[in-house]
Amino acid sequence: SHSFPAATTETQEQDVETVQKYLENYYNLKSDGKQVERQRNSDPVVEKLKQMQKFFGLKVTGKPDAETLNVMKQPRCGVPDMDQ
Amino acid sequence: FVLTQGNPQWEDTHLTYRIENYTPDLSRADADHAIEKAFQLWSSVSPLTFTKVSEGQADIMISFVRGDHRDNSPFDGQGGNLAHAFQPGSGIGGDVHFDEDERWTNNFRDYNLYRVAAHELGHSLGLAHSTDIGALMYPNYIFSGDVQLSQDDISGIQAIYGPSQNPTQPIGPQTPQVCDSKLTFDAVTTIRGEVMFFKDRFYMRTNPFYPEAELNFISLFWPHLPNGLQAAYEVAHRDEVRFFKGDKYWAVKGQDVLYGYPKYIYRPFGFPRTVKNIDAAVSEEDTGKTYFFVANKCWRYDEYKQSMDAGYPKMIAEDFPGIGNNVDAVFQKDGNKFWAVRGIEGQAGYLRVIHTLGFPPTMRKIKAVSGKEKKKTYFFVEDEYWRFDENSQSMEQGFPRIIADDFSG
Repeated sequence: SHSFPAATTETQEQDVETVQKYLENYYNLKSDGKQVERQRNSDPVVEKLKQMQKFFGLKVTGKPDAETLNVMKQPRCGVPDMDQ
Repeated sequence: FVLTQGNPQWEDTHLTYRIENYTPDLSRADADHAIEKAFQLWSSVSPLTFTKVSEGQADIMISFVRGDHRDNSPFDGQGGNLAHAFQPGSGIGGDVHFDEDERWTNNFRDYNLYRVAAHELGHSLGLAHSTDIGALMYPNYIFSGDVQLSQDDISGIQAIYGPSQNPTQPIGPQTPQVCDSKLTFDAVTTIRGEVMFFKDRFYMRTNPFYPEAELNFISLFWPHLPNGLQAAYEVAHRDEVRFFKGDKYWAVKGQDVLYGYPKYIYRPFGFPRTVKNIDAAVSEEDTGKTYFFVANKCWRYDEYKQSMDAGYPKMIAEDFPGIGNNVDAVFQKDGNKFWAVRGIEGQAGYLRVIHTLGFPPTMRKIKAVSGKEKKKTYFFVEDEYWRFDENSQSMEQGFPRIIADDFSG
């Protein structure tokens, strides 16, 4: 939401791929090769998403809202945040 | 801060490092210097020492690689994953890999090698990622102009290796906590309908869509503004915000710093040279009058005539009775003016005023006072507020009330 005014629209649930990859890389989400779409609302993804939102002080919703996606797209260190 | 799982650390605190290859983005000397400074950050706050070697196996091997470089953690091209490092240990332990698909710089442009190296070496020494956005060990890349260990980073490395031998223990900046009831502000301003609070290197803001307060680096929006701003105000009809520090000021439109800034405050505003800095400033949208607060005085500037009004400076007490001196910050909101003042505790006169206003004798400190709006004055104390009726010169019945109940967000 780095803009004036801060991003105010809930984005469509997009970039599911971004979410999946981010959680696999940094939150130890097991990727069992299942179709990304089916995994989307599965418990592990929601749980890991909540872990990530908690880590970054975001609203813990388990949903990839605009604020969460914005953090996921920022350049960062490759070391996982959890369970290295 | 977080220590790496299993708490790995180097037994011997005198470590060697070797730069196996160099990025073509920087001269060899610049890359050496960036990495040397990154090591110095950590050695200056701990018993650790680092010696650069140019051949053979060092404890910490540093290299620039791209894509899959056979460590089971492939890089991902430009952006995204910038670098990684391995926890203390033999072999690949402690090693640092920078993604050669990034552009490495020694300035503001993405990505500053010194900044990233300082973070990765934290991992090489046994630190994991911190949730403190002001810490170097925060996972995301944020470059705020200077690279320094925060108190969080220092506490982390000293938790592993103990304090430095330095007789005076080094300390680092702390990140403000948005819900800290003792928080005071450097500056506050409206900006395009929002309110932004400034403290040290950070801004804070809330907005109706994300009630969680957002705290981030000022440099995220304005990389060339200094930290520790002292005053800020918005000239709404020009869509301009002005930031003040010392005897200079900057003007921005949205995220763009306007050309030709910073400027000195003397000629454009007409301040005497005796004024060395501004404590707080606010501009009244409907009148175009801007109030500058300096110690116990205030000036009034006419944004349309672009000159100071006659009869100023005045004592703050004359124009704004009850506010006290040394205003920290001020902003205008919904027609009301809210003053964020340094606590007025200890000024006997005000304590007497407080009690005569009808506050309980236990009242010690008021956190903020509104201006007069329809003959009402609001006093904010911790999580409660009172409403004072100017007509009856007394506190209204039914107060204090909980702020959060009536001022959502």
